[in-house]
Amino acid sequence: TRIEIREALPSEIP
Amino acid sequence: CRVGEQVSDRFSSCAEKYLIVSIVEIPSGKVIGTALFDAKNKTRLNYKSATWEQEAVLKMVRSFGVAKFGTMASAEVDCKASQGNGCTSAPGVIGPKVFWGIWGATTNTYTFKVTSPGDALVGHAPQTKVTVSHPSSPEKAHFTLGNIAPVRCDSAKNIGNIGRGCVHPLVKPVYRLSKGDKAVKGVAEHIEDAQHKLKKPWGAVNKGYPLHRLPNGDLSRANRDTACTTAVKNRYKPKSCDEYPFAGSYEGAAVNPDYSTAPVPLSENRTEGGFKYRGKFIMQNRVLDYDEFWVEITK
Repeated sequence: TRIEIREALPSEIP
Repeated sequence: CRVGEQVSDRFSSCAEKYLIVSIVEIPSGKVIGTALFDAKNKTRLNYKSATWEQEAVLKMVRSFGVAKFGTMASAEVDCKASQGNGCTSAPGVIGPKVFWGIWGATTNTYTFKVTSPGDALVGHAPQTKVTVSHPSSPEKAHFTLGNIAPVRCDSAKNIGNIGRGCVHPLVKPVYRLSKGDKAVKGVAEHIEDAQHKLKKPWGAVNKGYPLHRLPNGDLSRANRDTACTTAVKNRYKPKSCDEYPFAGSYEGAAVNPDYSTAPVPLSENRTEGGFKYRGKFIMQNRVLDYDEFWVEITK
């Protein structure tokens, strides 16, 4: 597997 | 802290963002786990220390699939983006710390002591880098939290004998004087009057004309002599001659015809310009030569 990290989009923020 | 914004005063800053970690199966490309993190990145500076505290707070807000079990993150401070000598951090690297999604949200805090070496005036752009890993993946993912306000450290002598210290220089400090303070009442009233009656609202908070600090020297003496001439001083006797913008600013009377003078009791004039008032403000905010500041008069 591979692991990725990115900043959340505004729509993904609770 | 506010999401997507950098909140800062002269000594602290906080930035918050949300991060998404995905664990992807190869070669199918299928996502077998995701986690959402709330990441806060903070500083706490000290006006009389070359060492400040920098803290990253990672909270796993929710997680799915394999990311629920054993997602880990470590953190380190990246001082490479500095001008001049970089900062140094203790410890160098923290972690990895485990996040346990199955039992609800876990918060892990990574606290560093970051030091600005030497005696020179140095600007630092310290960032916090996080490395996220998971037992299922041989690779790790890196992310720079960023958004920390720039840090400036100096060992200037003309702010008081306090050695090296650091501030967030993009935040202009506010010098506050109260009209209710008997020790400086006359000066406070004069400044308030001057900020309203002059062509420009010199020093008034966020009105566009900050003062710039001028250390004692030929120009500050010239400022004083231009505003408070012998004739003016004689007219104000037995009170003393107060001037605004301050002689200790680059907006003083020698270079700026838009100034004000008023008769003020000598003790108040001296107290305001002394170590307990303006001197303390300059020291505690590390207001260096030509640094901008505001002047606010309160009740």
